[in-house]
Parts: sequence; structure tokens; C-alpha cells
Amino acid sequence: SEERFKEAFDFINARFTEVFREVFGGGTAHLTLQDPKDLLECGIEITAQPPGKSAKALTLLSGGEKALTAISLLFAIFHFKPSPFCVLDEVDAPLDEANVGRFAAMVQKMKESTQFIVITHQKPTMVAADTLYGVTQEERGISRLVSVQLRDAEQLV
Amino acid sequence: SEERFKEAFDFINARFTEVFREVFGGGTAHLTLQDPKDLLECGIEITAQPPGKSAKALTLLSGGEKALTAISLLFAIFHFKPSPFCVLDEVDAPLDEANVGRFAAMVQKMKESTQFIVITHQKPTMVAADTLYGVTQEERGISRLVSVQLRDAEQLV
Amino acid sequence: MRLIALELHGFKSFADPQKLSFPAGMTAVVGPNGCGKSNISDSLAWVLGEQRASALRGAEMADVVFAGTSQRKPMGMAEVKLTLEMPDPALPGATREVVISRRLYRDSGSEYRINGREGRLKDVQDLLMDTGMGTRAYSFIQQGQIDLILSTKPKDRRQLLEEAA
Amino acid sequence: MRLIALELHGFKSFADPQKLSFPAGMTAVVGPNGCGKSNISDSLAWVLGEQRASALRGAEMADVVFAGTSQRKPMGMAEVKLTLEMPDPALPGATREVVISRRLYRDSGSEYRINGREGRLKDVQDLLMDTGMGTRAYSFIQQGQIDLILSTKPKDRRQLLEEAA
Ligand SMILES: Nc1ncnc2c1ncn2[C@@H]1O[C@H](COP(=O)(O)OP(=O)(O)OP(=O)(O)O)[C@@H](O)[C@H]1O
Ligand SMILES: Nc1ncnc2c1ncn2[C@@H]1O[C@H](COP(=O)(O)OP(=O)(O)OP(=O)(O)O)[C@@H](O)[C@H]1O
Ligand SMILES: [Mg+2]
Ligand SMILES: [Mg+2]
Repeated sequence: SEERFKEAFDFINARFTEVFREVFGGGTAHLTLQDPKDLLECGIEITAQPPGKSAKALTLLSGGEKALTAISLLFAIFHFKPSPFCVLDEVDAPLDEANVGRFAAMVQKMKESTQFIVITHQKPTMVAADTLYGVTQEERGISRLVSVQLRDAEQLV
Repeated sequence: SEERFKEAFDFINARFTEVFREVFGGGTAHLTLQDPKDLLECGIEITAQPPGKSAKALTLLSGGEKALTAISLLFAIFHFKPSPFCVLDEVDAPLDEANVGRFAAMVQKMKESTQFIVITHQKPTMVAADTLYGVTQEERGISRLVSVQLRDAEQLV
Repeated sequence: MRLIALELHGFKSFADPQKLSFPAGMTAVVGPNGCGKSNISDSLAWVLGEQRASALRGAEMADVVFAGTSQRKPMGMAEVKLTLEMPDPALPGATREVVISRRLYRDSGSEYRINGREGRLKDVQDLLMDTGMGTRAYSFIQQGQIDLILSTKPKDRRQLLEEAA
Repeated sequence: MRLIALELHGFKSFADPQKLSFPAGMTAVVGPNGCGKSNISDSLAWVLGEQRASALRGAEMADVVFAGTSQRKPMGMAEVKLTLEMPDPALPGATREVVISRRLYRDSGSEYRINGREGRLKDVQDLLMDTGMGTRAYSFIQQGQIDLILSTKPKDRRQLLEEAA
């Protein structure tokens, strides 16, 4: 219904701005309805402006900035209605060391309401995990699982 | 001309197999002409089979395996006709630690004939460089260059 | 509702039976390139009813069956079992364990089972719909796909919010 | 032929004049997310004559002109200068330095200069063609694009080899 969509939109929009500012340490971001008169059909635009920079096309953002902006929007949606679980496959690959740490902190905040399965090569993300599984192919082409401690994981990356 | 294309194709094909086997420690890879009777127009197929595994669709390869396979083909082309320079923007992002090292070694082999500019967040790649530039934004939104030593670079990633 | 365990057997590179148990909170999966991490993600999407081979990086669904190595023959079947904890419709406030399984023989279609009893894809989908899980477009962010949220058309992006609304 | 130096001024986030000198061999460019590394790659493609704004992540070419920050006004012009060492056509066996520059004012087209003398895009393209550089499809692998080599259609992939042949 129109009302439910507007309610979800407003909540997610506010959370998106909040999460973005937190992870970027400032700046601003928001969603815009392309046609507020057509709530049932219109598209949604995204504006994102890292701190100090001028807001321009999303396409001009860097690889890492785009990933963090997308993760911020995803988590804003989760704040409104958590998915029971969420698989994130190497979303931290384009992030620098500081931002991997911020990403890991974001997941830790959300994990009460959502079970996260995070595939990663990055140590700060591993450190944040409650459980760590290593996947190995001791026999070539045959995958096996190993439950690991953090220091073993560092060998496995 | 047909002859020149066939000559390039055969050379690059042989080098592709060689480079692939070297970086994967085995396995096999090759190019195939979709229609050997139509040398001037036909498409080129790629087959890649990491060691021990069965050759299946390229799409089934992992993120890191795809990146390494693509880099192997690119470098095989360079062996035939080096580009004077080549910019590689974070091609090592999906690679695990061991493979980043192999990638860095591949670049070091080719750098006699091609000037490489490699953008990276990965330390083994930085270690392989002859010159290291750091890019910073001390004033927000304003990029400046700094020529750096390796230990400073580790702060900058 | 929460995931309890995932068992793979004959699914892609998981030729031998392997089991992951999920704690509450965050599970990290690590390992070298090509070891099978994304295959685990694929197996979870698959047991929940994914119908598109392309979403699992294959050309056809049979691509998920273990294809053999230089040392081992291909297998004839892939099976994935997912154990979930769900609200018990019969006992308000209580939960029960449900096991969803999917099996694929190379030359036939998929078989689904809920707690061991054969069912159709639709039965699995209905069960998941009740839990608020359904086919949540944002339960899986695949490798290299995080940017898609930003680059989709404004009208497609709307779907993401509609699912939540 | 080899690159000697690249100077940026007013190009994307490089508001102030900045210069990279290239050694022979391998140059690594490092820094945090968003600091300007890929912008350097864009500037090199741009000064060599890139015509598509989309290849530089923009919607229109004016997007490459420094757009200002909360502390600084936008600039009216972007300029990039590339110094190359090339074979000297007049002296076989010898090399000479050539400076290619491209300038863009916000509301007008690009201006090209070769060693300070104004020329057209075509003059720059001809100069590069002689060096075997041209628009080599594989001189630039952009962020996230390495897989494209594998996922292009077989006939498009052919072009990559044709350029080398
Ligand atoms: N049906 C199959 N049978 C056997 N092996 C398969 C099958 N399908 C895929 N594979 C293999 O699984 C491997 C890919 O695994 P996966 O994508 O899970 O790797 P990954 O751990 O995610 O690696 P990365 O870190 O590079 O992303 C490939 O080597 C592929 O050949
Ligand atoms: N015309 C412009 N004026 C000012 N800033 C710009 C302009 N165009 C792009 N930018 C800014 O440049 C930054 C992107 O820089 P770039 O893509 O080079 O980052 P990067 O160092 O490659 O980062 P990453 O490691 O995340 O890939 C963005 O923050 C963007 O806002
Ligand atoms: Mg993977
Ligand atoms: Mg970049």
C-alpha cells in the first residue's frame, strides 16, 4: 500500500543518512522519490556525498566509496526490516584497512537481529567473527571444512 | 591478414598455457578458434582448468581464479606484443595472499618491456614496485601526491 | 527464525559430506582462492529454491553436481540440507527445527524434502514465506555484486525497498 | 617509447598542480579509499584522447573538471600534461621528449597541444599510432574490470588479439 511504502521509505532514508555519516565520518546521503505523486510506481534515486566533497554522480565515487555507500543502504534497510540471515561474499575486497575495520564494526552492530555469513580474505573482518570456518582443498578439487582459530585463519587467507 | 592473425593466435595461445600453468602451479588453459576456416571473423573461446580440477565453464571458476586467468591471458598477449605501458587498477583485490605474491612476480617479469602503473591496497604488490607514490587528501577532497618509502605506504593503505 | 546447520554432499567442489553449524551472530568463512567459499553461498541459495543456474555461476543446473577431478569420478547427485529453527505454528512462542533438503540427479529435476517428506518447490517457498525469509533480494550479496545496489535503474532499486515495506 | 611524467591540474580531485614521474619498470600507486588513485588512471586515459565520459566514470566530459569542495570553489578548467620519450623520426636511433596536453574549459570542448602547439585530437591519435600505443584496449584495466576479458563475447574477445596481431 502507499502508506506502508512511504513509511518504509522515510525510515530507511533517515537510517541511510545516519549510517552513511557514521561510516564516512561525516558527509551526507539520502534517497529521493523520482515522483512523490506516484508512490506506487516511481523510481528511487540515491545521492551520496563523502565529507568535504561536492555531491556529484554516484559513478564518480571511488570503488571503496561505492561499496561503503551500498553497504550503508543495505544496512539501513535491515534496520527497518532485518533479513533473518545475510550472506556477504567478499564485500570488503575494495576497502582499505581502516574501512574494513568500519565494515566489521557495522556487521557487529547488526548481528543481534541478523545472522551474518561473511566470506572474506581480510583479517579485521575475521577478528569480528563469532565463528570462523576455514575451507581447504587438501585433496585437489575437493573442498572440506575446518573450524578454525583466528591465528590459523591467517595462514588460510 | 589471415597469416598474421594465425601467427599471433598460435604464439599467444602457447604463452597463455605457459603463464597459466606457472601461476596456478599446474592445470591447463588454451584458446580455441570457433571456426578455423573463418580466420578473419570467427570468435575465440577460452578454456581454463586449474590443477586437479575438471575443465568446466569459466563462469564456475572462483573470483580469484578468474582474475588470475584473465591476467595470464593479458600477459600472454604482452609477450607477443608488449604495450608500452599498462595501468592495472586493483586487479589484485580478489586474490589471496599467496596469489598476490604470484601476481607481483608476474609483473616484475614483464616490466622490462612494459612500464606498469599498478594501483593497489596489497603489500606484496607494493614491495615489488620500483617507485611508490602515495595519494593523500590532507585537505578534504583535494588530492596530492607523495613519493613514499615502503614502510610509509603501509600506513597509507 | 535462524539457520542452524548446512550440509553439502556432491554439491560443486564439496564431493564429500561436509557440515557447517551456524552460531547466532556472525560466521566468517575464509580460505585460499578457489577453495569453495562462494560454493557454500551457492549451496544455501540453492537449497532455498534458487531456480536460475546463472545465479549459481552455471550454464545449466546440472553444473552444481560434483564434476570430478583428475583423481575422482564425477558424482551422479548433489544434495544440500539446511536445518532451520522456526516458530512452531502449533505452539505459539515455541520454536521447532525444520530440515529443508534439495537433491538433484544429473539427468532429472530437483527433489525437495521438508523434514524428510517429499514436497514441491512451492511447499519450500511457502514455508520460507511464513518466516519472512522468502526470496529476499538482499539476503545474498554475491562476489563483485555489492555495487549493483547503486547502479540498478531507479525503478528496479524500488523493489529492494518494496520487499522490506 | 616510455612515459616520463604526468601532470594534473584541476582534473577531478587534483585541484592543485601535481606531478608523477615514472621510472622505467613498475610504479605502484597507493592510498586510502577515495584519495584519487583511479583518478590518476583516468587522467592518463583522458590526455591520450579518451572521448567517452562514461569510460572516466562521468555522465558528461565536464565531470572531469574539479567540482569544488566545502572549502573550495569549483574550477573552470582541467588540464593534464603527459611527457613521453619517443623515437625521433628525424634522427634514427635517437629519442626525443614530446609533451601532449589536453585542456577542458567547462563550457567548451577539449584543446590539445603537442609540444605547446595546438593540434586536433587526430594529431594526438596519429602521434600515438606511430609509437604502437594507439588506443590499445589492453593498456588500461580499470577497477573491477579484469573479469571482462573472460566474459566478453567470443567475437569481441577477438579484437584484443587483433590489436596485437
Ligand atoms: N560442479 C563442480 N564440480 C567440481 N568443482 C566445481 C564445480 N563447480 C565449481 N567447482 C569448482 O569450485 C571452485 C570455485 O569455488 P569457489 O567459487 O567457492 O571459490 P572461492 O573459495 O570463493 O574462491 P575466491 O576466494 O577466489 O572467490 C572452482 O575451482 C571450480 O572449478
Ligand atoms: N570533478 C571532480 N571534482 C572533485 N572531486 C572529484 C571529481 N570527480 C571525482 N571526484 C572525487 O574523487 C574521488 C574518487 O577518487 P578515486 O576514484 O581516484 O579514488 P581511489 O583512490 O581510486 O579510491 P579506491 O581505493 O576506493 O578505489 C571521489 O571521492 C570523487 O568524489
Ligand atoms: Mg569466491
Ligand atoms: Mg579506485
